[in-house]
Amino acid sequence: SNTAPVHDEL
Amino acid sequence: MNPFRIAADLSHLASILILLRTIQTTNCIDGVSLKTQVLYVLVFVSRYLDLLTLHWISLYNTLMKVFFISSSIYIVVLLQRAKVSNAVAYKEMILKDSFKIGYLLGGSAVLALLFNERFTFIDVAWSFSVWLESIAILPQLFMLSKSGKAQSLTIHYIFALGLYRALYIPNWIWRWLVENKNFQKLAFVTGVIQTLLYSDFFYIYYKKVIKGGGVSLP
Repeated sequence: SNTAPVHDEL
Repeated sequence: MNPFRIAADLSHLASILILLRTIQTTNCIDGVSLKTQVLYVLVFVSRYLDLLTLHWISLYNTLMKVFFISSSIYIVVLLQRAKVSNAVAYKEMILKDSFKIGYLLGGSAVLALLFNERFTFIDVAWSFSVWLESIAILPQLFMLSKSGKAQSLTIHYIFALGLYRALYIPNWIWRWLVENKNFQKLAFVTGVIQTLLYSDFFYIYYKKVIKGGGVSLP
């Protein structure tokens, strides 16, 4: 996919 | 955020504060691995490159990322300062801290190129950081196994870190089941590897220390 993966974790 | 995630982040924070405050107030670096601390700088810097893209998640998220990067650098600076202020302990640390981290760095780089969410610089760097974090504690555990006995500083530090890793696992299950978030395979696999390393350490710690004697690792 073209959308960047969201890393809301630390 | 779910309770496991908050508890995990707090114990991660605690582990860093334990290390930082002890070195700062007592100038004691006995049993600390400089190599592991340098690896954590690399872990945080390569993971939080998204700070530069200004992709805003939350104030909490940004503050924690900035804290992890700056505190890990500060710990390395403190350890370097011991070179002058506590030269004997520093020499002993360098001598015992003999794990070859080239393999850890090379292995993480290869795994990051093979397994990543997208083949972009930021995503490969993120993957590198999760692989590297999963094994970054090895020089520290190796050092502990060589010295044969563990300082309470190292034990508290490793215990808080291990707790943080362990708590992330129920957090992921919660996210997936309750919050309906995507299951992040990479984070999960590397997180489990890391937790297994710690649990091996705790198993041996339990056997050797709680039941008497020093700590030694295979």
